Amino acid sequence: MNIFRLAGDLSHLAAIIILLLKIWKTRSCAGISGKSQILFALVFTTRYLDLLTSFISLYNTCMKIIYIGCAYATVHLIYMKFKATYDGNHDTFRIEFLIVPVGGLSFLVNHDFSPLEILWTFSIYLESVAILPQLFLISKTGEAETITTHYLFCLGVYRALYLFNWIWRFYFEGFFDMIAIVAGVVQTILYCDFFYLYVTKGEKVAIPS
Amino acid sequence: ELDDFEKDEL
Repeated sequence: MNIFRLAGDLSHLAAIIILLLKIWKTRSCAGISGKSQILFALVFTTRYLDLLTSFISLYNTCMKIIYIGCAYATVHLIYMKFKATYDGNHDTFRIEFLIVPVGGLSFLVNHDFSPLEILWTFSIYLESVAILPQLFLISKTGEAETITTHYLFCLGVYRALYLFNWIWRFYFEGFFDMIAIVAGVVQTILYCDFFYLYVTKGEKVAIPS
Repeated sequence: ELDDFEKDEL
């Protein structure tokens, strides 16, 4: 564990908690893409199946359970509890156009052709594009609530910090995972446009459609 | 090499 990975995990946890609290407190999921949240729940489910097969550390196990729990709780709030506030007219990104290519790629490019490894690879590739429905929704509505922009900022920063973690691990441990690194670079690049607006626009972020 | 590193990242 190094400072970049810990900071990344905490930023990721913060994003997940910010979103869950925002929906719960405001009793509304307006401006939130339910499709992205479904993709994140799928990412965590396919990545953390090793919860059933191996124990790495208490930290690792707790965080995985928290991530999976919050992801499904968020999907539940969006599609069940506060369904009336779900912005279905703007949340129209075709996620099958993400899941199918990512699924195919995870069969073609992976470290090991075993079920757990292919599912892990699928989750890595899917996570890199999972935010697209959310960014698409914001570009359609033309604006995002301040709290939503903080959520996106934390979510974007988390994988950027992981990139530094991989540089650290390569230099100090010789650890190097090309699949995670390439997907992490793609994921972070997708946020760049948003980062620019977040930093320059301060509060109201309006991604030009 | 990767395989002597468990997937210890989240």
